[in-house]
Amino acid sequence: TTRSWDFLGLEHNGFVPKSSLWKKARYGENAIIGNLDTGVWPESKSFSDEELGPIPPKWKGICQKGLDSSFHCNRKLIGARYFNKGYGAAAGPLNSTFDSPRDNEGHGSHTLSTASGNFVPAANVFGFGNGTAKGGSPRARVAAYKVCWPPIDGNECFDADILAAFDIAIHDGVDVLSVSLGGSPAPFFNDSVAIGSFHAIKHGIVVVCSGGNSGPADATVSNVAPWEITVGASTMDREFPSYVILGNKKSFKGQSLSAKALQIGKFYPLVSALDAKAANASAADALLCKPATLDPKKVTGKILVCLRGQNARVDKGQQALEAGAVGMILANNELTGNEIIADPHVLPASHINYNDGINVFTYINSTKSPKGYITPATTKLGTKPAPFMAAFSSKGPNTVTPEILKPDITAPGVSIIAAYTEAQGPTNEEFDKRRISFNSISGTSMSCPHVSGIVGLLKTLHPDWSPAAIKSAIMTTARTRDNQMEPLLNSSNFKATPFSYGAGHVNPNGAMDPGLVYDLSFNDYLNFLCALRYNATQIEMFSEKPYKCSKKISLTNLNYPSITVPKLSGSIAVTRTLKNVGTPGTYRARVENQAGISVSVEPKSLKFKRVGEEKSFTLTLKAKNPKAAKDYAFGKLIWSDGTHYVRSPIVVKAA
Amino acid sequence: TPTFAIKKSYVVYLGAHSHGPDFSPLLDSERVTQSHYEFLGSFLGSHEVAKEALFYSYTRHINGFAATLEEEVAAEIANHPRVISVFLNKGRKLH
Repeated sequence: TTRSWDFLGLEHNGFVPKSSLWKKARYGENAIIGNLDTGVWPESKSFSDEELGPIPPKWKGICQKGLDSSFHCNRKLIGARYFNKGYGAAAGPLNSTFDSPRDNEGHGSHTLSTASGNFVPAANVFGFGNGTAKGGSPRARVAAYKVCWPPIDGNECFDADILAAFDIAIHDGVDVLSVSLGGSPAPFFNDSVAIGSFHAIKHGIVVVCSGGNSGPADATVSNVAPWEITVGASTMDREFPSYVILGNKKSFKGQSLSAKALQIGKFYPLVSALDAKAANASAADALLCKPATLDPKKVTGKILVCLRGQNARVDKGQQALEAGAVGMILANNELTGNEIIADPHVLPASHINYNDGINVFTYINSTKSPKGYITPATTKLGTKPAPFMAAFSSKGPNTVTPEILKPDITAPGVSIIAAYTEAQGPTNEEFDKRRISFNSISGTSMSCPHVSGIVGLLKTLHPDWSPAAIKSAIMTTARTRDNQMEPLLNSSNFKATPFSYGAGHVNPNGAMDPGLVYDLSFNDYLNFLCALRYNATQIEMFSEKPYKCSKKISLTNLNYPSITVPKLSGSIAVTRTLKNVGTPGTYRARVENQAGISVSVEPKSLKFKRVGEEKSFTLTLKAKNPKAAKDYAFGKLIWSDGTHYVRSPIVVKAA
Repeated sequence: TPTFAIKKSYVVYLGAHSHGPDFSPLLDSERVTQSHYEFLGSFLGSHEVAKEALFYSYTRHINGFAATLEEEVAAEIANHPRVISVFLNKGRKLH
């Protein structure tokens, strides 16, 4: 990506300071990052193997070319496989083009290069966002596991293939698995990603998953197992402004990556998609500029104003162009609020927020001959506030185990520029014949590999840390303030909560030295399953040996880096254990309280004399009165020795 | 008139393998796959029918298989004490 690592503090204007996790972790040297996705475009410069040494000897994977003789691996892209039998079971017989790990969609190349692409100078999208593209672990090796194919009823990746890929990836020897896909939350052992990642962490593999794009509604987060790192999406300090100027001289700042621009200074007739409705189309569909809903006679030569639905990245531009529009204004609905996304449209276009959209529609409805203009897009850095949560980013609470806060963390996931397939145009629209090496896309799919890349760095720096220790380090060092030192906001300018950002915005330099971690072993997860009432016979099927559930089991006492009590009745004592992974020191507890809940910590200080030493504490939560915290209340626990700040969100709701 | 039950694809999850440290991908995988055929065959009536229905045998770390089954057979398999879960091979979305 060309900006996000700077925004995350790993570099500054291309300069990498000695204190950067990149330098300390040798850019993720020899970590192996696997990606379950749409495959990979092997010709991308992000995956060239210049200056890389031999493939790590522990690697047991293969380059499964299938029937694609042009596909190749190298010392960077050390493995590729494809899994299509589960897809075939749903789709019917598959032709020979399905026998390849090649990425014909773009998503897999984008996510894999975000996690671990090489440095590639002069990467940009039609000149916008120009910079050196970099992955989070640029010197790590990568392996692509293609499990996603053209959609069937909107779904691309099937459980049977996902499970097959996990099974083989564990065997191949990956250190990190990046999984930017998901479905509706289900009990853990009816969920292929939860099952696969459960087996992966047993072998020390960290699994990073996207939380989903079903926000901003509550309880929409997916990939909610406690052994997964679940990632939300937020913005960074880069914009691609393109102004919408109306005939009444009002102007609104939108976002765009349109390669084409309108004739400078010329105003064009403006038409609402609703007014351009085809005779047989519904008003609601026309307003969204859905296929075959627009009347070309009403659109030709005009700037068309379309309403955005849940998904910004649909073929509205193609519909507008086909109907004869010269430009398009994409206006948010109320739910998507202020979240505006720069996309590479097929015509001059600008995406504007909800309030500005209302102004544009009001102007059209109140003017006899409405006119407008869209200024060419530009690249602007250092914007404020940043980050703020993306409206699309799925939110907690966790619907499977509400005692585990999800998502765990947020990372950049809006307008991310990374490698792309050259089998598709940048809009993935049918008649977009353009081909570009790098593209800008948005989603929790894009934030997930940022965290995967950071995990790769931590794996190189701390090879002895467990997956839970790495997750704890990432979570307890996260930030909950933006670049104006104000609390993180959502896309409607309200204060966001841990249900949006988990522990906060990822802070890679902090994660390399967290001081203390909340560690978990595989047995702790088995105890967690005991608490979910899996019986001894079932637990033995995972543990491969007799396993006895300990007597005192409670879901709230899983040694998780965040603390969630969804049904507080009276008071509850929650226990946690901290492990020293830093220097000897005395840590003191501080609680940022939440309305209606009293929180006390015992003991209030913990003295660590050596590395690896573990100390436990109890956090007692009490509702101040029966009416307190009827809705979720949010606070924070911070352990600090004056140098390290080990932060945990506290989320409580009274029963 | 014969009626045909609708078949769907399912994942049958059996937990973990207890391969020893000298796991041989070729030999042990083959042994595991045969055991999956046998297990499924006990519900479908024969090893051969099982071979036709089963399209993935997870042999390395995850113990389980994916097969095309009738709903009633899937429900029957789910009740077997060796089985942790049986679930539909559903589609998931890219995020």
